[in-house]
Amino acid sequence: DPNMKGAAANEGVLANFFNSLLSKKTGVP
Amino acid sequence: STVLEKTQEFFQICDIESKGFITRRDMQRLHRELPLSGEELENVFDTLDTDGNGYLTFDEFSSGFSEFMFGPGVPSV
Repeated sequence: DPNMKGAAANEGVLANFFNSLLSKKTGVP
Repeated sequence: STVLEKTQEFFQICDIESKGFITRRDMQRLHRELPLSGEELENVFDTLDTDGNGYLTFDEFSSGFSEFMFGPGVPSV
């Protein structure tokens, strides 16, 4: 199902995005 | 409340001009700050902008963040 694949890909991108934000803020009090 | 604080922090990072919402352009500008390409950031924007109106509100942003933290189907923070 192409829609499911798209959703899964977006989830990965979203996870990447929030992980990047999380690591960016590491060290800030 | 820690999750809420994080969500607010992240929203402020994206909402550079403190407009109260994030546009596609704001999101694309983050490629300087984050190790993601402009295309990936557009995907993030499209995924979070659930009503597709081109504006990412704090509610939309926080429900996306909740899904990331706790999985789909969990009420937003």
